[in-house]
Amino acid sequence: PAAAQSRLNEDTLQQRLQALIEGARETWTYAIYWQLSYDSIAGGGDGEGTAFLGWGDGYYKGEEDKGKSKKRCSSVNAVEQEHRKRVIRELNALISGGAVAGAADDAGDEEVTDTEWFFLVSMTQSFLNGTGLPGQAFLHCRTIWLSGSGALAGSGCERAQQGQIYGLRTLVCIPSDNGVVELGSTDVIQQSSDLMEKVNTLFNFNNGGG
Amino acid sequence: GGDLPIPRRRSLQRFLEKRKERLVRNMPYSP
Repeated sequence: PAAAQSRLNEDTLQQRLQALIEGARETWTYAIYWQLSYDSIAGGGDGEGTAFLGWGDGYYKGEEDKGKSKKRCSSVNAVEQEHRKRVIRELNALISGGAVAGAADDAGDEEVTDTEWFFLVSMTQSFLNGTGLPGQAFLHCRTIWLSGSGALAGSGCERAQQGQIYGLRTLVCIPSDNGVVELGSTDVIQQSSDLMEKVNTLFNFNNGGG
Repeated sequence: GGDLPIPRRRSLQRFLEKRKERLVRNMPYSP
């Protein structure tokens, strides 16, 4: 039952992230749900542990769906691109249990865009409560909306600066009851209360959201 | 290969599958 519940939660998260992006007027590239968790080992095992935000789920839409024909790989030299392709190939093999053929091989040979790579690397990251962009948004319970390359680069936050290098021009973190919803876009998107209300409706599970 | 936490494994699986779909969709037609 626990596994079934976990599966249900993941599916629900995915549907909500997808609904958030696909239903938006703006062109978001991806959405990530950073989920609040507690690390009992780091906390010494004597209480509820250290609070951190870890990967809950993510939905990557990409850039080409909105008619952008030119993929962004500007920050990448040939060696880095080869490295990305190799990682994709290895991950394909890992996920498909080594039985990779045809389309999976082709997928590994295609260029990996900057935003794809940023999204992929995000899966390996987590943030202590109060640190990084998601951690700050959660601790202070306020939305952080960085719009324009200058805002990302000058934010003093490593994740935003990294995002700017990978072509993001808008990065938003919206806190919810048990986590933070992060959205990124290669477009400059101005702050909208609609989006924040939508996140409140979809992701505040404690209040019957969704 | 079995040491990925389940949420990340499923997210990764979805990401890779969608990437393949996008690549196939954007592939130029060759008769």
